[in-house]
Amino acid sequence: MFEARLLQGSILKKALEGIRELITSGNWECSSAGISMQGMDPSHVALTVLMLQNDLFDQFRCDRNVTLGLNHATFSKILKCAANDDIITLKAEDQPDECNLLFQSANDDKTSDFIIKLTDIDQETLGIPDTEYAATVKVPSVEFQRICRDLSQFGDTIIISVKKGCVEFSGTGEIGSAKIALKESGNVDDDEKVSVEMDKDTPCSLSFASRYLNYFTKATSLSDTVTLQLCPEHPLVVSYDIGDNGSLKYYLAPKIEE
Amino acid sequence: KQVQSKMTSFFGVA
Repeated sequence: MFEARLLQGSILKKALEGIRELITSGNWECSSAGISMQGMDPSHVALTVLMLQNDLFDQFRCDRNVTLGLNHATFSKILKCAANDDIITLKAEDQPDECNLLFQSANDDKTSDFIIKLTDIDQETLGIPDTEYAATVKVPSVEFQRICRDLSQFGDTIIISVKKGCVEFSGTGEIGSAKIALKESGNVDDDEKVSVEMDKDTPCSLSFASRYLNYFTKATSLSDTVTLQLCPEHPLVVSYDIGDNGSLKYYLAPKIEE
Repeated sequence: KQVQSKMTSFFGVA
């Protein structure tokens, strides 16, 4: 028996918005530790990893591991029936072929009860190696969303360059080129801060497809800040924390010199 | 010229 109750139902709604355009369906693995889902887009350029730890839920029970094979378009349609301040409960039997979704309105005068049919998805899971990142950058998530949108007007590639105390985003194309530089902000307390941590002082610069970066920023509403981790000849990691007990992470393979 | 690499060339199947 699996049952998980999420007081902040909007978390699930927002997470689906950040997933459904990249991964059409996925196995949501439920265990006593929480719920995790991992999947790649059809062209295997980006890997999306969702982690919802058990203490994100105010009630969580998972007697035996349960796999929920979900079609994300369907899941998203059902979640659209939930109000942002609804409590959402997920329930499934052991070896389930369906999942029960319960939405309770904040003032408890409306409950919606949905059954979603599960599908068998044989999806390979990738092992994510520990990596020493050359640079870890934190920027306001709305700022990152705006930069990706603005630069993708210039071309299909965005170059992210990090050097001491500064991160630069640039794009070039037929119409011209653009470069946006963010300096590490002094006032480290507020959310508007930009922080740039370098492993060594060697600057690093990688090229990425702007289309995918714009897919990732669909998750912007999950967190005020987004963390970018870069390492030469490695995938970029774009992470949105979900409170203190979850995250939606994207790994994007770089464009490399032929 | 830059080519798009694939995630599967960085992370192996677990």
